[in-house]
Amino acid sequence: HQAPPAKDEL
Amino acid sequence: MNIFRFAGDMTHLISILVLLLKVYATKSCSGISLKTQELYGIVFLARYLDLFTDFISVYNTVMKLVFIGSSLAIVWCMRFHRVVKRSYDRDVDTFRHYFLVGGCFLLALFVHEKFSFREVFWAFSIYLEAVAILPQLILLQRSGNVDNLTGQYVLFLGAYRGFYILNWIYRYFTEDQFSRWISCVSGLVQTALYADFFYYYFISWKNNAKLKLPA
Repeated sequence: HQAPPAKDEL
Repeated sequence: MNIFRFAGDMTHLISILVLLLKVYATKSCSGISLKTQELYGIVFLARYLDLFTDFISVYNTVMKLVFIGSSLAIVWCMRFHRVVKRSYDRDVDTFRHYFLVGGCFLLALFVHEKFSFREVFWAFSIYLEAVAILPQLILLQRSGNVDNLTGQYVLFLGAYRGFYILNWIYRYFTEDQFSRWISCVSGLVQTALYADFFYYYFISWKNNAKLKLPA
């Protein structure tokens, strides 16, 4: 299971 | 970064600056809900756990520090500042916000992107932010007339997530693997909660009258 994308939003 | 998200972040920053202006300039927090401020403090602390581990950009880190710092500063002022705390009316700010915290955390335990400490707390912060404004809106309905700065604070705070919805639509169409359904659904609920406030704010602006929310 690929890790969810990095949280780039505030 | 896209123009919608940048506009959203700036609108959010303006709402915080308006709130700080009101509290520091008038040395009063009348009309402001301490419970909403406490909920926002929890939102930012729960959401930015990656502050020191994941570096996205200087902008991202600086904004996170501003959001955490300002929300904690407002809570400190309303609780402990000698002059400001006198203007806090706890008899009107009676929303039982701990239920919101418990409910959102429970929801995050069941609905999240990945069952990990960071992801559960991130989902918790997204759900909690969606309902964090409720004590403030209830307080405004109870206290009848709303002073200008408080009205502008709530207006900008509501508008910022609206810009984020445009950002998610934009990213959905421009990025292939973009999927932020937790943020999108919560963001829609969050913005919808402001709908009646936006309506009464627009009416008061059109009639050039004082903003009054019906009880």
